[in-house]
Amino acid sequence: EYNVYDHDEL
Amino acid sequence: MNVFRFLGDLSHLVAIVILLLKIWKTRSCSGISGRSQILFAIVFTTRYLDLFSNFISVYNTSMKIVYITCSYATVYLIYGKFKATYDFNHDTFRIEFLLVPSAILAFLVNHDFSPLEILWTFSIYLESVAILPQLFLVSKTGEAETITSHYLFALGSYRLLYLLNWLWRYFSQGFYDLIALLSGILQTVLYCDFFYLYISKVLKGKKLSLPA
Repeated sequence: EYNVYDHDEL
Repeated sequence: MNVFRFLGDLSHLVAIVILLLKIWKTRSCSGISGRSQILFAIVFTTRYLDLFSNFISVYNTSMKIVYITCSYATVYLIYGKFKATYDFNHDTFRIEFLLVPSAILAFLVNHDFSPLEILWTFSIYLESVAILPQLFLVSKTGEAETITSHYLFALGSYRLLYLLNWLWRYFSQGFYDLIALLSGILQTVLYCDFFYLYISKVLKGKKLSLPA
């Protein structure tokens, strides 16, 4: 599951 | 991480470094909007506060630190070291017209009403329009140095590559983030006119100048 709040992008 | 995301980050890094080197080598920041650079420093600062709360990868952390450091260095060169060459007269875009709506929108439309998340959202909205003072400066003077054009092209390409990355992530992982996606589209659209001029003029060896 991907959580958008993780903000793994820059 | 897919190839579009990596190329996007790389393009962003190249843009930032080109700008720093241009200012450093020519000892001048003429043609560069200090106001856009202040906005980018605010964007990085508010977005990367999660450096202290959320570890993703060594790559992620190092890139964040490099982006923040370079953007503050750029602001320092423009308003400090090479202040004498800064084009105060032409760099007149009112940044409060970008800051205030971005802040209001971040409070209204976000993923979660928490301080870090609102600041992250604010940074996304602000980044999408942060180049406007720079584009305004170019349109006011009617031209841009070739190196400044390369900077703008690399900076514009970065979000375009991110759009491809998001398309990829949507189909491969079902991942999408509407806030980043819609802002990214707006951000890229703002560069379209410039992209056209860049491809039709600068790549053919001509200086970027706007029709009178």
